[in-house]
Amino acid sequence: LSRYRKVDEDFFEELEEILIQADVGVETVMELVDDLRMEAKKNKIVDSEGLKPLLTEKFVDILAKSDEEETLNIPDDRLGVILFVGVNGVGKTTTIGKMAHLFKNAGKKVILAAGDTFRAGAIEQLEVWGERAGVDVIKHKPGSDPAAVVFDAIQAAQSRQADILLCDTAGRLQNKKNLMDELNKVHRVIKREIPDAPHETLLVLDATTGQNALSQAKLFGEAAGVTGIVLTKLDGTAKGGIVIAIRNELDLPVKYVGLGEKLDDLQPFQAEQFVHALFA
Amino acid sequence: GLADRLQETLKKIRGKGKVTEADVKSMMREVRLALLEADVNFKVVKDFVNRVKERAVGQEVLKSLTPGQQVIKVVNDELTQLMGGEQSKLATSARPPTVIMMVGLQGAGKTTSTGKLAKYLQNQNRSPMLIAADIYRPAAIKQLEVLGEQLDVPVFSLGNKENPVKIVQQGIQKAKEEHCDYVLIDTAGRLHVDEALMDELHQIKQEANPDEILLVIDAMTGQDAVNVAQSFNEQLELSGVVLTKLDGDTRGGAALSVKAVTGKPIKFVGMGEKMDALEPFHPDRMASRILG
Ligand SMILES: Nc1nc2c(ncn2[C@@H]2O[C@H](COP(=O)(O)OP(=O)(O)OP(=O)(O)O)[C@@H](O)[C@H]2O)c(=O)[nH]1
Ligand SMILES: Nc1nc2c(ncn2[C@@H]2O[C@H](COP(=O)(O)OP(=O)(O)OP(=O)(O)O)[C@@H](O)[C@H]2O)c(=O)[nH]1
Ligand SMILES: [Mg+2]
Ligand SMILES: [Mg+2]
Repeated sequence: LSRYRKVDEDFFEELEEILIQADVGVETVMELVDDLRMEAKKNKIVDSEGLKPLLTEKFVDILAKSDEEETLNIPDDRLGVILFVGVNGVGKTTTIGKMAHLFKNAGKKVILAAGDTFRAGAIEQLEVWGERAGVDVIKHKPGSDPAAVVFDAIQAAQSRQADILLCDTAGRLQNKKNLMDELNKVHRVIKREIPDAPHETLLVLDATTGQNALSQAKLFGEAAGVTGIVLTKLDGTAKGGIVIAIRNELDLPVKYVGLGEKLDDLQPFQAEQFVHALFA
Repeated sequence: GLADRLQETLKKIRGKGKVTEADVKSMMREVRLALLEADVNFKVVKDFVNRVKERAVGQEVLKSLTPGQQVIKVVNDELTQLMGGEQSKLATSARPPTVIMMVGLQGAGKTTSTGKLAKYLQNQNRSPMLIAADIYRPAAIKQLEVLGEQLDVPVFSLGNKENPVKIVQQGIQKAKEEHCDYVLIDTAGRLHVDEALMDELHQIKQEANPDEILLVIDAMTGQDAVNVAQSFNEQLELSGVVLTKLDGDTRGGAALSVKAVTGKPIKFVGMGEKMDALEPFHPDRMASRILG
């Protein structure tokens, strides 16, 4: 796509192929390519050099509607609560470790809530991240009520005058009604303690996920009011193009991206960079 | 689903009740869209539709009173055949212990599947031993040990300060001493493009000489499934695949992509987080699921 090409049907087919293979999704791709076809005609664009900036701009406009969306909306004068949700194995616990590190480096006092009381080794895993980031972890015994852990963590965070509370939850598939109800309960418990909390509910999405990510965003949104996305494992070969459809249909912005397994492998989302990588 | 969409397509193009080759072409377009929406890889879809097109313009479709249904039957049969074939049996070595190596991307479900396979083997009166070869992920060893405890299956570990190759070497030795007839090696999740870590897997393979190398892959994986499967297969020569999280609502097109690009059988599917949530792979059920 980077070499000079005549804008013809072959060009559009090749563009479709690139975008579909980036997990943008066939419906979204067809809409975008149809739009592009019309604009090329209207503006009499005949070579790819003229069309590429139009295409890039189209995507960036979808993904970065306004600058402030990329930052986290947390209060600066009292406790900020961030709830992490998502399906199994996407990187919630690891992302919390990285984010704790980010906040700590910014001079904030951070506390972690070990809200995954179900999976083997989950609490120990978060504790290691707590150690690495130099922050405290509030936990109960495995098998205890996650809502109770989060309630406890809020009390502790407030009494210790922490700036940020990051809440881990167990992975769960969005079609499991009882697990989504459990998540909804955790969300309500947070709200009851701090009326405008959670200040952010971040859906952690794995960049290798295909079209199912859209269903994840919809159903987690309904159960726990998702405010943003962390897109992990972008250091692999998957492009995570599904976030375009998610932004288009649900107006959910990507706030951060995970680029590895180490403490500092978390970056704020950059729409331009992301779109360029789609075509790389 | 696809059946309704084919009906719609037929309503628009049907003239005197007889279906033409052009009509079938429109129907194949719907099939292509259905497969792409199900996350089957772009190139795999192209090849598949070309394969099926020939049968789809055959007499069984053109002469049928319900050509839409017939096309679905043809597609379903072809999908089932493509993904099926071999039995989903686990290898058994002539010289125990049989060694099984679990590999795959981060978070795919390797550790959980290792526990499930141990339970599966226990149910067949085997005595498996688990080897904790993930020295990187925080509390990975602890996770495997908790599963081992739940199942009353021994877990061999040297902690996270020893080289995984050494862990595997000593683990297999220990399994022989304990008369365990199966060894399941849980490895760390890694990217197929991480040269150093893929080389580590190669070294573990050299040391362990496994009877099975199973790629564990998440059923909700999108287009990237072909890259991952192809790369792991080229670098290690897989013996099979375990497809996890099939209890979700993903269409699971990755199953077709992985089978098409590696030729290796999907032996088991993960249907939940508990240790009994492992089932043999049913290609016909997977085909209907992919087609939606
Ligand atoms: N390469 C890479 N690996 C990641 C990234 N984020 C997380 N991981 C890895 O993905 C795996 C799963 O991470 P977890 O943090 O346990 O995921 P989780 O969502 O908490 O999993 P559950 O609690 O079991 O649902 C681990 O091996 C992490 O190291 C990333 O950005 N890049
Ligand atoms: N619902 C469901 N969850 C599963 C299934 N298999 C694994 N999981 C969950 O997926 C998450 C990741 O599983 P792990 O076994 O830790 O994955 P892994 O491949 O060992 O991860 P790394 O070691 O970090 O690469 C956990 O929350 C598991 O409980 C399955 O078949 N269904
Ligand atoms: Mg976790
Ligand atoms: Mg593991």
